[in-house]
Amino acid sequence: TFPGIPKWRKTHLTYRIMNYTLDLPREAVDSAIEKALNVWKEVTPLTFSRTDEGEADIKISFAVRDHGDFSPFDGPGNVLGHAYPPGPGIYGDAHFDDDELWTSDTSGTNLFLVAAHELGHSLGLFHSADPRALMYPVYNTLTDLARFRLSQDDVDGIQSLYGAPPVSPDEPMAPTESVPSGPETPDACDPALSFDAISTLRGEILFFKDRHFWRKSFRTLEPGFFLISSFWPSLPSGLDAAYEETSKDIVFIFKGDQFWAIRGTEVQAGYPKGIHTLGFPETVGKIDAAMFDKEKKKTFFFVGDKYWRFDEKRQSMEPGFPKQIAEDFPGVDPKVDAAFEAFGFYYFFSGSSQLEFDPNARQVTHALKSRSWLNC
Amino acid sequence: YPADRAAEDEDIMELVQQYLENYYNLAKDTKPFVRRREGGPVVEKIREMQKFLGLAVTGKLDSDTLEMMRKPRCGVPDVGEFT
Repeated sequence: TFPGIPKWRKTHLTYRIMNYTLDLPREAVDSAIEKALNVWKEVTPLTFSRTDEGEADIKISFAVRDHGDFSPFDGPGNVLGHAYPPGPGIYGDAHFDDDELWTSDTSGTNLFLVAAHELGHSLGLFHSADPRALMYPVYNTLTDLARFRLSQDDVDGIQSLYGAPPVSPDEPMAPTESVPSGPETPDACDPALSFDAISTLRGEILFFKDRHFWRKSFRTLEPGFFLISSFWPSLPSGLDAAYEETSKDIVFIFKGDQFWAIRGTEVQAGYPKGIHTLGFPETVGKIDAAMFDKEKKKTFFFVGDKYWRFDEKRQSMEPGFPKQIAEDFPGVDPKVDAAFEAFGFYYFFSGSSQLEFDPNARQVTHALKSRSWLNC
Repeated sequence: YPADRAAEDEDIMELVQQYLENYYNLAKDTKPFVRRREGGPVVEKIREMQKFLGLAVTGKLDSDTLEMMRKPRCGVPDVGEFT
């Protein structure tokens, strides 16, 4: 943070784009700025609205050389932009050197990347000494835009000022003078621990809970614990279901009536899509759990006390479904929170309980606590 | 060999002086390269810069340090009072 820790004392901020560079179409500038603000919005309670006239908290402008703030730009290269910490007047504003060639890709200077950095200053973040951080002062020409994400250092920094985002849009966090505490951080050792969703990913297992996930690798004893947004800034928190289609190297993430596809840290273009495109009837509003059987190449979707089976080869829902969970998975609770397949077994999670199910013997082989994978 | 080595050295000194003034709060009247056995404010600032930017902390203008200083960057200072 800046000396004196300046920050906005409100969570809704206005921004105004004062002028435009000629390097890009106006829509591209608008989009880059909106996307840059969204990077910070995803991990805080902050919201932004655009105004096209009058005063705004964050005024964004393109300028060359002397531009009236005693910090002249320096022509092409070197300084790309600068921004002021939160406050009235010029404070909070972001200026971009229009002697740079601004681009939407990385052929020139990428406006989104620089804007996300400068707007970090506008929100109160100082430079980071972590080279992986967006707030590192040197522009990284090698940044893969498709894989862009905030570092944990960026997230920790901004959340030290504003706290974490509210759990759902229905429960906005009230503006407060003190740092909001945000939703409680889940504890791996909580005996009542339950999961929102579980998926494998390239040989690891991801356990999703609220806005965090544990990453269990069999190469290390201790699971890692991360913010979902630090890997996938555009994904929502509080997921419903997830599964990995291993032959495609894709993890599908479900929340409400939408689903996303991710490959590694890259959210695939064209998503989110509606779950009804998979063949669910309109009466299904959300998925409770999903599990991919890599031997059968089939995905099981659990909704209430029923399940559907999706043929990944044919890309269609199999006929004869839904069926009762209790009928084909004897001993498994009718309400499944999360599920995944590993070592030839199916693992079903319901609240703080977990059942290991042998699909060949069609019977439950172990009853465990949900947290058993987290080495607690 | 460069056509004019002396001019190139002068450019580097100018670059270093300005970089340290702009981003590392080096006092503007600091004589840049008066050689001292224990280093001086410039060497200390170079060390500070190298540490902040994650470079090897040598206090010397090695090629990695110069390369980093020539990269495009944000104009907000890395350390010191923000004004």
